[in-house]
Amino acid sequence: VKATIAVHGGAGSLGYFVNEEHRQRYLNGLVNAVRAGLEAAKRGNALDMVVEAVTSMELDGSYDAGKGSVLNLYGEVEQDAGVMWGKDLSVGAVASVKHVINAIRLARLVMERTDHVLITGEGAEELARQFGLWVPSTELINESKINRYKSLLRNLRSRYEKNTDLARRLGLLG
Amino acid sequence: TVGAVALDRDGNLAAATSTGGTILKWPGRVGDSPLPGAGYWAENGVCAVSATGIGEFIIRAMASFRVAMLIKGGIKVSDAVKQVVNYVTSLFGPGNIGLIAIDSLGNVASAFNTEVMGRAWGREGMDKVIVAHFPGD
Repeated sequence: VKATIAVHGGAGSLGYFVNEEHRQRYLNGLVNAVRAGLEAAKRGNALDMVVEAVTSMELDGSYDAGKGSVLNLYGEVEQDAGVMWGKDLSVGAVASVKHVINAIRLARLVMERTDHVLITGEGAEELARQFGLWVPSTELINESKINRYKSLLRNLRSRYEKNTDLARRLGLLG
Repeated sequence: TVGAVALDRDGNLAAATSTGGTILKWPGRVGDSPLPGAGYWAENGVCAVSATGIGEFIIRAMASFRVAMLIKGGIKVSDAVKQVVNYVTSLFGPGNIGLIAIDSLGNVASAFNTEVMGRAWGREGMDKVIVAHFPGD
């Protein structure tokens, strides 16, 4: 069997792209991810292949993951990630983690260094600290994200129905 | 959201999905990406799958596990991803799911009901990486 890998950068609309340069960077990042996965195949297994490929895209900044993650209603980054090994159905996953870029590597740590499948929030943050994956928010939140967040917040009512009422209660809609 | 599915030289399969979620989501909202069976699935001898789109619908459809069960039942990987996307579309309308998958023979496939989905694949010994973005690519 020849090592084979496929990747995606998310499904959605062309409106996600700020401009054609962003779209090209996004497509080039997919090639880099496939190459990272095939490079990992030389020394490792399928788990190494998918973790290296996703890591490549998390560090890229062109995707809604890792460095490029979008902001939640409070203007924070919250990431989720999961990884699965087909040989014995091992799973490792994290959810609602704020201070990582390489969320998939944290998910793999859950699989390999804990007795659990899914760890969220503060527990996942502590794992990130233990294994050197914790980063300050300043590495995840930049001015262009904040500007996009503010412009979308003004249109929140056109995006979410129920959340709009909640956001109004929180005074987030001005 | 980003994802990867892989088959190694020993025939093992793996899947991975990672996301920043949806913009302006309620704090603490978790989508499909960390949930096995929804945002991803990997089972030796069957397939590996990674999903993207609107997490709430992908969770309710258990989309990745659904692909694996179709393949386990003898459906080709390319047909399985299409059938699950069509199923989700019939339930929730268009514009909410994309899937990539690889089977235990190394066949890769993708399907989506959104405007675009960036996807790419490669194999040891292949000269180039195949990249696509639009449905017709």
